[in-house]
Amino acid sequence: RFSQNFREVAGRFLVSEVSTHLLVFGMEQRLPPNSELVQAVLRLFQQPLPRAALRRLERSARAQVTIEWLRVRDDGSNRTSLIDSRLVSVHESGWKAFDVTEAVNFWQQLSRPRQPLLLQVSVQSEHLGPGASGAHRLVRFAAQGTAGAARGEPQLELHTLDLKDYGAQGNCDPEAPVTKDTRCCRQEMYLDLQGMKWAENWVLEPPGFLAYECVGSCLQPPKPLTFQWTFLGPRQCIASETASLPMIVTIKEGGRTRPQVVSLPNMRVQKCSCASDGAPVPRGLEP
Amino acid sequence: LTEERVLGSLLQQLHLRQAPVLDRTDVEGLTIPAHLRARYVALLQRSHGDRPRGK
Repeated sequence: RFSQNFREVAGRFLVSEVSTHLLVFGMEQRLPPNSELVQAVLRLFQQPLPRAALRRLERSARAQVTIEWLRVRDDGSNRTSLIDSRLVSVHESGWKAFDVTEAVNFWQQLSRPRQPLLLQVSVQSEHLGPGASGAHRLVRFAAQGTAGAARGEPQLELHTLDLKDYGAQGNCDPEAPVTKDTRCCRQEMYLDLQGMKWAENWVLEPPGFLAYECVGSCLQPPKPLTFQWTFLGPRQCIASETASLPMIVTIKEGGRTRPQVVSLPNMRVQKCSCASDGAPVPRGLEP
Repeated sequence: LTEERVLGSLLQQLHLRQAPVLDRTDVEGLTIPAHLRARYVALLQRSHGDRPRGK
């Protein structure tokens, strides 16, 4: 404010009516080893409002409920990542479900020993500004240990698939022919660049490479699960990890030729996995 | 992975519309400098995701 290089811009405090709760879930050993997390659902029980309070509210009154994953970094600072957010009616009560799969995916990427899963639940007004109603302040979720909340305390549902049955099997058995019953595996496939007309005198290295391919089928989840996750397609055998392929090629410029190194991304399959079409790709944890 | 995908990726990397037609005479006597070969080998090792295994 004392520098002439800066113009002072006054901020206006609009509204700060957020009620925030922190949920802590001890997660160690909750996820079975060699399992795939398909979905994590946070269930919060919205407590009913007293009739007197309901009468004073508009029927359309809603509140914005936001779930964030809270990470305490090694230096003690906090970082939050938005996980899910939705509007809930202030008039309704009962269980509200939030998709927190991404938070659990993030938590799984933490180095061990891992801190508990911290989920920050904030309840805000649907509209910000001077005219915002204070209806959101009436939204209450049952908390652990509160009287009468024994059945309504926050729950975290973890839906997993055992990869022993539902995953891929690694590399294919070179002795066994691939049939429709072969479990998803990585099969060797050599791509001979020397035999390709377009590569002649252009691709200097390599003469060919092991590209691999994913073959076979995947076990499908039982019917009740597929009913629950209607947005997911069938599990298919796909390349889940790939590597780049470096090449040395000839570059011709102005009648002169010179060699050049290039790197082609995703050319070699490193790992095959069973994955459902439509399943979100887990985001990597930022530092 | 098909032959077309390799060709497509190569053309994209080099910003070309089609594969250049090169004669044998274009590459005769063309030597790969040591620093280029070293870079190629380093990329190859990185793409295999393992430590150098000697020659």
